[in-house]
Amino acid sequence: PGVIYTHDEL
Amino acid sequence: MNIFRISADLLHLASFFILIFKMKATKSCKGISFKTQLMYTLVFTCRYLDLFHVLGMMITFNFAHITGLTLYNTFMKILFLAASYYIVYLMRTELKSTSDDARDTFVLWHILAPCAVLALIFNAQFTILEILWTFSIYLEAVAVMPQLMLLIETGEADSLSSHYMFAVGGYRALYLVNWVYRYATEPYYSNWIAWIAGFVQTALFGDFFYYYFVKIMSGDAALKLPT
Repeated sequence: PGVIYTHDEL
Repeated sequence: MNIFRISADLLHLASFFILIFKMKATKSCKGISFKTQLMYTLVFTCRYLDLFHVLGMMITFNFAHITGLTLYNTFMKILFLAASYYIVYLMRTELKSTSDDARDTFVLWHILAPCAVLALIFNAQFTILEILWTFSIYLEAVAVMPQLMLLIETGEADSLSSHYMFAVGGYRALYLVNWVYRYATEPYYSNWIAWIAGFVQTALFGDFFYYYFVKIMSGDAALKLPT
């Protein structure tokens, strides 16, 4: 894992 | 998906329904800042451009990456977009004569310009989609400012308007709890852009929450600010 960047929210 | 996140989303969804219900039931949008509502349409438009990505996967029958969470997010994104555009539409058509435009004096450039500059500087990746996403996060944090200014100008808010504002402010506060929870339970979860913006957004509601709870405790219908 490098930059873990989440767009899984609203 | 944890309990805080789902509660936050449902509270956010409730905020739209409260506002639409208020406008339909009273046939008025008095006390509601058009500028704040317009900013929310811009926020969702910039943030949910990935809907096209999901649409692309669906029409090419590429279902491998579509999970239950994707479907949930997609459904909610479409609802949020539809509701915010509908609110703006109502405020500019049948309810325009009841709009508090004369008192809705906030200068939108004062938030749009700094958010755009910040999004260009502080982002995770210098791509159009990522910058627009970041811009939407920053803008959402401060989009309530015209509404707060109108509230201060008016000195009070009717019952449904204050419930609406509580739902909008409360949803981001619950997201803060969700982020703490995720940070503690998911090994590589980190999203400092959303964390800082979410904290600012919740803090802006600080005073409002205080007066809201005073109102609830005292059983008043209208929320009154001290003069």
